[in-house]
Amino acid sequence: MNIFRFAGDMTHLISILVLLLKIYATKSCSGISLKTQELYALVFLTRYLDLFTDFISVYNTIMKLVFIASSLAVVCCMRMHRVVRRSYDKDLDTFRHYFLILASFVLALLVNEKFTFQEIFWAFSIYLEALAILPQLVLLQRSGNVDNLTGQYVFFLGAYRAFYILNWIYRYFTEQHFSRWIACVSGLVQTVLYADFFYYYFISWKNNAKMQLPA
Amino acid sequence: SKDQVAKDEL
Repeated sequence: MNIFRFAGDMTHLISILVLLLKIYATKSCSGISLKTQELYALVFLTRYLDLFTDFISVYNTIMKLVFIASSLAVVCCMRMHRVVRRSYDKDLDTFRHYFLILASFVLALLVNEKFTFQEIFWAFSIYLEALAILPQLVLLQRSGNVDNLTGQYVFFLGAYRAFYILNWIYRYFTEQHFSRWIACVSGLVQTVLYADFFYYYFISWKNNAKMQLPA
Repeated sequence: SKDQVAKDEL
């Protein structure tokens, strides 16, 4: 564990807490893409298949459980909760995310560290996570204005993978056999996808104005 | 196994 990875995990945890805060405090999920939440639930379920077989550390196990439980809780809440579900922007959240699942799975079959069930699903979860934010970014683009908590949620969600890139650079230089190139390339793509969001987020922060995405 | 570096990251 290094400071970059710990900062990344904490940033990721903060993004989840901000999302939960937004939904429970405002009893609304407007501006949140259910499709992105479903993709993230799938990412965690397919990435942590080794949850009960490979014990890494208490921290690792607890964080995996938190990520799986929180992503499923948000999906269930957005689908079932009678008050929250009414605020879901159903007609704006129309990204065909099944294509993202299919593309990630095909790529995982072609490019993986080892052609085993666990490794293919791990690579699938890595590729899918890079693309999972797309429905959310499209939804924000369409809805134009971004409320503070939603903006902070997406900001921290994007920032966490940037910390992981620093972590991979650090581990590359400090550990002999470290090669996590699938996660690294995918993590770079993931972070770049946030580039324009980060730009408009910074502009709104600098002008102390409400965040506006160009229609 | 050694060659399959355990996935120690989240």
